[in-house]
Amino acid sequence: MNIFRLTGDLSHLAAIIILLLKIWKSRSCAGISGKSQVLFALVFTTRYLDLLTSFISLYNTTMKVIYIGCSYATVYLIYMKLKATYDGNHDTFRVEFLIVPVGGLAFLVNHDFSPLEILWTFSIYLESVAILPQLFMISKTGEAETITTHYLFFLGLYRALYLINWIWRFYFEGFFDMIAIVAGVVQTILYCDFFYLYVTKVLKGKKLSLPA
Amino acid sequence: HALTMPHDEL
Repeated sequence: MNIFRLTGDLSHLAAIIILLLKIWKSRSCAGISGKSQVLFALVFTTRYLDLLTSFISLYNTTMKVIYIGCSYATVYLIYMKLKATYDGNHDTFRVEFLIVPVGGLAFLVNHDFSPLEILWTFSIYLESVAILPQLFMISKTGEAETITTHYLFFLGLYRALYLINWIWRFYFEGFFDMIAIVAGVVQTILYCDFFYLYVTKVLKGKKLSLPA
Repeated sequence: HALTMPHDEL
């Protein structure tokens, strides 16, 4: 555990909790892509099946349980409790175009051809693109609430910090996981355009809106 | 040395 990994995890946790609290407090999930949230729930479910097979640390187990619990709570709020506020008309990204290729790739490129390992690989690949329905929704409506942009910022920051963590681990532990690294780089790149808008607009007190 | 399973990251 190094400082980049820890702050990365905490940044991820912050993102998840910001989103959940935003929806809960405002009693509205307007502007939030339910599809992205379902994909993240799927990511956590398929990745953390090892909760049942191996114990790494109390920290590891606790965080996994929190991530899974919060992601299902978010999906529940969007599709059940606050369904009336869900903006389904703008959430039109075709997720099968992500799931099918990602599933195929997980079968072809993995560390070990075993069920748990393929599901882990699937979750890594899927996570790298799971935010696309949300970004697509923002590009479609041309704007995002400021609190939603904070959520996206922390989610992107988490992946960027993990990249530094992997560089650290490579130098100091000789550890590298090519699948996680390549997917992590892809994931971070997807946030670059958003980061630019976040820094140039949101941090200067303006609302994030895209030119028509 | 490359990856070790189980995966220790989140």
